[in-house]
Amino acid sequence: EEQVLIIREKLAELYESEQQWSKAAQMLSGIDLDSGMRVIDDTFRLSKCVQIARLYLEDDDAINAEAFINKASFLVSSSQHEVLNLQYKVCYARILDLKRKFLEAALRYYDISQIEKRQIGDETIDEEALEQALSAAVTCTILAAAGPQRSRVLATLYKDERCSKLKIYPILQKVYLERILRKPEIDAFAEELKPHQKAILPDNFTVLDRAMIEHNLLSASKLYTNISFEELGTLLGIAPHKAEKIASRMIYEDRMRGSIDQVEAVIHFEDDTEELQQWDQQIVSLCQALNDILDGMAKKGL
Amino acid sequence: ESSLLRQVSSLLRRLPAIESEKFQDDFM
Amino acid sequence: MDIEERQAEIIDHFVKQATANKDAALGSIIAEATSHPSLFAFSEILAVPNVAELEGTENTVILDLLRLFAHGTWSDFKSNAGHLPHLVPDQVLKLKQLTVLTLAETNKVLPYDLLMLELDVANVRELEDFLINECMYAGIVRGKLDQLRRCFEVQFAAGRDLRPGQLGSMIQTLSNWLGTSDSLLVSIQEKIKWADTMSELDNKHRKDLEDRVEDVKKSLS
Repeated sequence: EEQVLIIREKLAELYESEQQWSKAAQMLSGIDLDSGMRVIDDTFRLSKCVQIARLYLEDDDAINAEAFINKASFLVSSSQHEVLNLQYKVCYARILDLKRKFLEAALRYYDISQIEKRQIGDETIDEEALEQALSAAVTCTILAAAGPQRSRVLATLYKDERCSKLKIYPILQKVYLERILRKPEIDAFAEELKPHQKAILPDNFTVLDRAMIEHNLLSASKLYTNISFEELGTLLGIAPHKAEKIASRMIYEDRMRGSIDQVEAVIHFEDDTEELQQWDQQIVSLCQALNDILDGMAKKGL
Repeated sequence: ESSLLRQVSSLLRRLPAIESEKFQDDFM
Repeated sequence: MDIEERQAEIIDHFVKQATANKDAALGSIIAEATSHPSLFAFSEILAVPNVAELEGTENTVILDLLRLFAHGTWSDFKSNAGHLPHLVPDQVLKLKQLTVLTLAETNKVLPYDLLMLELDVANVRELEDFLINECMYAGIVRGKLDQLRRCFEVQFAAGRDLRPGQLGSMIQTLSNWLGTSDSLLVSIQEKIKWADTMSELDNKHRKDLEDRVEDVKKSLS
C-alpha cells in the first residue's frame, strides 16, 4: 500500500501540474485512508480529504468535493493543524456557495474573513485573501433569498467598515438600505459573479435575476401603497406577468405583505404595522424631531 | 438661525401625525 | 434632521467663499452652490453682506438666482427665465427637488397631475423615478406612492428656507399646537382624576356592600 500511495501521489502531482484537477482528485481518492493494513494518523487522513476536496472544487465539482469534506468534518474537530482547519473552512464555504446555500456560505466566508492571524503554520494569510472572503460573503448575502436572517447578515456586513473599501460596496449599501437597484447596477454586479451564481433555475430565472427581482419588489413595497403590474414590470425591468408571479410567491411565503387584484392587475402592499401603531410611531418621531431641534437650540445657546 | 427655522418648518409639516379614514375608524 | 447635519458643512463652506469674494466673482460661487447635490438651503448665503450688496448693481441677476433657489420653484424660474441666467442640468434638478419641498409645505398628499405639471414631467414612470431617485433616496422627502389614487403621500419633507413673512404663520402654528397640547394634557389630567374618583366610589360601594353582607350574616347567625 505504501508504494501505491507514493505512485498515486506522484501521478496526482503530475495531473495537478497539467491542471487536470478532477483526474488528480480521482487519483488521490484511490488511496485507502481506512485501511487496517497500516497505521494512518488522523492528520494525514484530514490532509488528504481536504486536498481531494480542493482539487474537485477547482473544477467547481461540489458533489464530489462535499463527499470528502464530509469525511473531513469527523476529523477536523480534533485537529490542531491550523492550516488544514482553515483550508477545510474555505472548502466548506465554497461547497455551500456552489450548492446555492448562499446565506450559510456567506456566514462562513465572513467568519474566514475575520481571521486575525497573518501567519498560520508556513502559510501567510494576505489581506487580499481576506478581502476576497469578505467580498464573497457580501455577494452570497445579496444572492440569498430576502428575509429577516438575510437582513441581519446585511446589517452586519454594512456596519463592518472593511466593506466600505470593497468594489461591491455601492450594491451592498443599496441592498441594505432597501433601495431599488437599476439595470446598469445589476449588470455591473453580474460581471463579478461566478458561473454557478448566474445559473438558470428551473423557473427560467437566473439566481441573480431572482435575487434582484425579489429585492426590488421588497424595495418597491417600501415606496408604494399600490402599483400596477405594468408599471412594476417597467420598474423592475421584467415582463409584468413575471413580476406578478414572483410577487405572488413572496406573499404566499409570507416574505412580503400585500394582496393582488388580478382584475385591476394591481398589487396592494400592506404595512406591517397597524394604523394606530403607525400613528404612535409618527408621534414618536415627531417628538424625537422636536427634541433634536431643542438640543440644537441648546447647543447654539438659544 | 436659518437651520433651526427650516427644521421647525419641516417639523410643523408633519402635523397632524396621521390622516386616513382607516385611522379614524381604528381610532374611534 | 440628518439633512440639516449633512448640509451644515457645505453651507459654512459657501458662506466663507461668499464672504471672501465680491461682485462678479460671486457668480461662480452661487452657480456652484446652486448645483451642489447635497445643498438645499441658501438663506445663510443670502445673508452674507457681499451678496446682499449685489442688489441694484449690474450683478443683481446673481442675487435673483440665489433668491430663486432659496424660495422659488421651477414654475417661478420658467416665468422669469428671461431675467435669470441659464440653468445647468444640476441646477434644474435641484430646483425641481426644491419645488417638491414647496408643494409638500401645503399638502401632505400631492396629486401626480399637480407634480407632473409643476415639474414638467411627461409620464407617471418618469415622475415616480424622479420622486424615488432624486427625492426619497436623496433623503429630502419620505412617503408612499399611490398609483391607484395617482398621488404621493408625504410623511416627511425637509424644510426649505423661510420666505419673508412666513415666520408669523409659523409662530401662529406653533402657538396653536402648544394650545392644543396644553388643553389635551388638561383633559387627560381630568380623565385621570375622574377615573381615580370613580375607582374610589367603586371601592367605597364595594366596601359598603361587604359590610352589609357581614351584618346580614351576623344577624342570621
